[in-house]
Amino acid sequence: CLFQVPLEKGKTARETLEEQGLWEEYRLKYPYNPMAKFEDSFA
Amino acid sequence: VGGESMTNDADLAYYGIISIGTPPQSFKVIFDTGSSNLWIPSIYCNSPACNNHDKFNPSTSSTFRNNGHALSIHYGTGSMTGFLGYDTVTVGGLAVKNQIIGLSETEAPFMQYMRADGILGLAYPRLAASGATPVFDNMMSENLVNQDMFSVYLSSDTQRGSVVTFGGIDPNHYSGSISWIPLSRELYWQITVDSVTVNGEVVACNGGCQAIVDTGTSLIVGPQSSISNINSKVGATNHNGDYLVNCNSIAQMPDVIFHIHGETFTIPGSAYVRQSHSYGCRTGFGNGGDNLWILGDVFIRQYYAIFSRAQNMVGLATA
Repeated sequence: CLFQVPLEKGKTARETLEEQGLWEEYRLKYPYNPMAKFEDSFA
Repeated sequence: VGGESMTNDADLAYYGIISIGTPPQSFKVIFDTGSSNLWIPSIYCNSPACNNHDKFNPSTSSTFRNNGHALSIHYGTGSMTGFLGYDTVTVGGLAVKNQIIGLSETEAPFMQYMRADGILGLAYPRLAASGATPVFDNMMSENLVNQDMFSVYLSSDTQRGSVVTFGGIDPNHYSGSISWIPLSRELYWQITVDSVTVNGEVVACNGGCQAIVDTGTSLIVGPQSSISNINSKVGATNHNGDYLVNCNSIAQMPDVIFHIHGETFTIPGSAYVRQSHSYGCRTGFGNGGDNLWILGDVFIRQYYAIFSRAQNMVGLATA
């Protein structure tokens, strides 16, 4: 049998920040680095 | 393996509910095939990021055991520190006993805007910070699942409908045949892409490249020059790192095709363009590092992804 977890597609952090007019400040303060998760030596 | 890194992806949207402890305490977590730790905020954390999320209270759980070891998970722009403990984690009705859990004591400020409380990593155990055992490894070792595989279906149009399936494949989530792709590395869910084409022309990954299938990254990410090339081919212009397009021309935008293991995986304009009331339309191709690709949610919404630890393969089928 299969065990399933429904996923909610919720509001993203970016959408929340844009609504609050904070996205530009956040984007500069916490520049997104998608590779931060992946150690070069492992990938 | 040292401290594990994590992303500050502000576009992550999908999360599910798990419960931890006895009696159960519920948490929203991102099911992340790009990392291997399970962690959630604890009551000992007073960072702003913890104060607007649910916090785990070990003292009210009769099945909690302290592991005593410290845990630190590093992000691109911050880190999470805490400690490890064991408890029963219930995922999709499955009670996973003696699951090691990271309990945060400090978190990076950007976490406060994430809807999810924490992360449930589904990559290989060698990747886990502090040598923690990932949840799915415990599901397998406790013989809780029929098949040593899990799969992810991400729906694009509704709030609901997305599902993580543990123990097998859900035939309702795909059509056509499944393409099985051997892993090039058993650490991340890492595969080899042969090339990327637009209108029959190779625009990136010429001669092959490495890609990680990652539910914990929202975009399709690649080397800057490749991503710039793809975005210019589809008519996007860079604006502060976002690649903007005209919302009225989506139907005319060319397919971007990923050639993997001798098969073609097409991403049409309707799949790689995301619309929002605040910035209009932007493509889902984002700049990454120098050579690695990440096939994130933009890709997985098109292709039902099956992660097989039994065969060390990724299965892809039209979602």
